[in-house]
Amino acid sequence: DVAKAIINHAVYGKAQNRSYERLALLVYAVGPRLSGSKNLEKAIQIMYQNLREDGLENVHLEPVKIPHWERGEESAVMLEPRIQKMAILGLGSSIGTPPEGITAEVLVVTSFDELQRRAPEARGKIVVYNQPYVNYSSTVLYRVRGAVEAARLGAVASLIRSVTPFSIYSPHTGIQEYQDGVPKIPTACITVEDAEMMSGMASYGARIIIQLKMGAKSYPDADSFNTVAEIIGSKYPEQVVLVSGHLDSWDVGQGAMDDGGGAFISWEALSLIKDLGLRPKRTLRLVLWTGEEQGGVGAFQYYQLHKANISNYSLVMESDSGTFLPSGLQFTGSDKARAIMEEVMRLLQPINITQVFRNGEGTDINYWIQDGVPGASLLDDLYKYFSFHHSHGDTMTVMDPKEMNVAAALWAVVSYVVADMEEMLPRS
Amino acid sequence: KAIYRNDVSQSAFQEIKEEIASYG
Repeated sequence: DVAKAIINHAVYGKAQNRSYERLALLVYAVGPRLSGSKNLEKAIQIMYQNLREDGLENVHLEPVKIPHWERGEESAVMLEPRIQKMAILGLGSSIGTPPEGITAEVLVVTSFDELQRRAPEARGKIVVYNQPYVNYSSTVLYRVRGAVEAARLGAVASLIRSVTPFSIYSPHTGIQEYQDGVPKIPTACITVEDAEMMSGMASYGARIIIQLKMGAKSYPDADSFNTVAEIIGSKYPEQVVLVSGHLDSWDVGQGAMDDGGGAFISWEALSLIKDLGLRPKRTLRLVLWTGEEQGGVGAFQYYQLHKANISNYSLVMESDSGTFLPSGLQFTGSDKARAIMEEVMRLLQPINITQVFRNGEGTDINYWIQDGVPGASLLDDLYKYFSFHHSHGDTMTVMDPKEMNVAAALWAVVSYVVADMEEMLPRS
Repeated sequence: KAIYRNDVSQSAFQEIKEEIASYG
């Protein structure tokens, strides 16, 4: 009854709410943990101590280099057709504006296609994208590519409707990318409300002028670490089940949900297993990634360093899409491996979360999954998750200890059973 | 030495099923 013991300990027993309380301690002490920031390095040092004090094994920090970008002061004021200050959040890696800002007329479009159709109008303008939210993966392209597509046409800045299914005047930040050969222009997100307002104004033929000021600046890459802790396997110690979340966050809110929740239920999984005196046959390895929000930068360097042992990785797991009440496990792997994971998830019947979905993935574990290692992630309440994602609302207030208990129990059962099975998961 | 397999026979799968059930 190992599975029941883990579930009871996590959901009903002494470990109840531990991951929530541990997370609160860290985020209240450190705050948001932007890549390259002192906060992030402080959080990593605290976690190093936490994991050692928790009695986990082989606790160490693996040095990597991650991007260092700082937001600076930023503001946007609509000057015409009326004066209105707008909430914005500059996008990661964006350049700043001159000190006096950029004041220009706005061209509002609702898609890249419309921008192409109206290309001659874009020169010298601030392009505002009022793209409707479809889902995160397709809509995020506007945040990532909005500046480049506008700059190609001579735009002087871009403002992009926040990528979120729900807004209470909440701007959402995130990474964006420039492209070689295309001029770099400042880019920021605006709220859904302001994007729709300007779209409405434009449809009535109003002339819209915005003054945009951004103090964003990029610096040379910073030193950071992936944080590692283990329960070393009793029989096949060289083989690994990797359980992970990322410690870095954006510089908004507290980074509690993204990805404090994922990092701390992953730690909790090892703590639960250790509490019960269990030691799986394979090594259970916790990795708390750094530089995830910049595109899995820390994880890529881990992959480069460890890929020589790829055949020893039975399963890679990342929780990075919320730790509310999960509805199941997402899994990527061969049909046989999927059938095995369906058997494993039956063990979660006591908490009635037994489903296996497709698309197990995570920015930090996708390097392994693309090379054939089975991968898993939690399927969670994505509407709620993306409503708070990368916004000032990403705080402990959105987290729920009971939901974290359940998520941790699922994470612990899956990682332990796969780590303790006599054989590794098959690959196609 | 890695011992993952590229596939699992039905009988092996049955064994794995029973092994997993033992955790419950």
